[in-house]
Amino acid sequence: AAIPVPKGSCRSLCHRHQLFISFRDLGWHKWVIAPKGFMANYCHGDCPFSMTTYLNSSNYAFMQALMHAVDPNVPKAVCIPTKLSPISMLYQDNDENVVLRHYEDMVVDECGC
Amino acid sequence: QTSRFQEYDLLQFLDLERAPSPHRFQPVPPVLRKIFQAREAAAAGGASQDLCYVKELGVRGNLLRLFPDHGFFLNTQEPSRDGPCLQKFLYFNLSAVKEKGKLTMARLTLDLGPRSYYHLRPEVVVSLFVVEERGVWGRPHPKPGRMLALQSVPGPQGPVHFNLQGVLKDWNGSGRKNLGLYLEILAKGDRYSGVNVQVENTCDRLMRSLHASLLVVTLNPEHCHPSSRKRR
Repeated sequence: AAIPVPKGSCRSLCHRHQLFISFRDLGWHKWVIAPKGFMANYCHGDCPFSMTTYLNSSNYAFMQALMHAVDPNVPKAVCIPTKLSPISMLYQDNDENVVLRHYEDMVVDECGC
Repeated sequence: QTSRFQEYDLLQFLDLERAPSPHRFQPVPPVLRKIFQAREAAAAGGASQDLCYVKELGVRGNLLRLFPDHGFFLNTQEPSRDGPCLQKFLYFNLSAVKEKGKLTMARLTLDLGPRSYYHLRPEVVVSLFVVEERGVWGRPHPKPGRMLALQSVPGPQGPVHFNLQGVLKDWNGSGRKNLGLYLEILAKGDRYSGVNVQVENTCDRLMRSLHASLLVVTLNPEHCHPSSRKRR
């Protein structure tokens, strides 16, 4: 049977919240050449049983939500990143060297339960 | 106070002891700018990319550093008729290379000035030697040690690259914090030009436009899993 989409705003459900960290706000624009900042997105929101059957959620989340429905002592499934991407930083260090550094899994692209 | 504390944490996370406070910005080397822009474009397109492989250089690595030369010319007087027209001591402060990690590239680039085709310049011969650090750097004339390269560069010129990975591997093990090289450039005159006018022009131009830099690429195993299979 089709699971009814929960009423009310989806805002409370698990989704990606966007947050941009500007290096200028940190005073880092004096030594970071590029980029101007980076996306410090985060995942937050509820994972009710109904959500675990469609959104990019894992099978495990489905089972945990089912168990939570049966026994509330089992915690709900949680909202976590399901797709991450890297960032590269081009900056100058204290010895006038220009440095290009890559950091993996720094930006949250997608969230799921 | 809180933001100060968090900034410290973020710097630590980025493997930086403290926020650099450079007095002046170095020009961004074209090779790093090109790699950065390619990465940004790939990220914007959502393409998954292996950040631990630098395809533009064909080596693995997740940290690229370009060290400017802090050396000095040894011959400022007019180049002698048949001696080298340029002798330079190249000096790279490598103390910033602290992190554990595997050295995957050390490339010295000598930019011999803009390529120009309006007149072919004489061939130049580039000789490169290691200068042992101990005790000679203070002297005006550091004694060249082992020869690293002898390369003939036909005009017109442009950047010339030398692979110094072997030299830096030794250096890495020795705990030394800087690298000294001795550079000599000879311009082969045009036999028919009589007073070697071309050689003098070439020498003057090289003295004005020579620019040396050292590109070092390291791979940090903690940040780069051995070329990971595609995630299931």
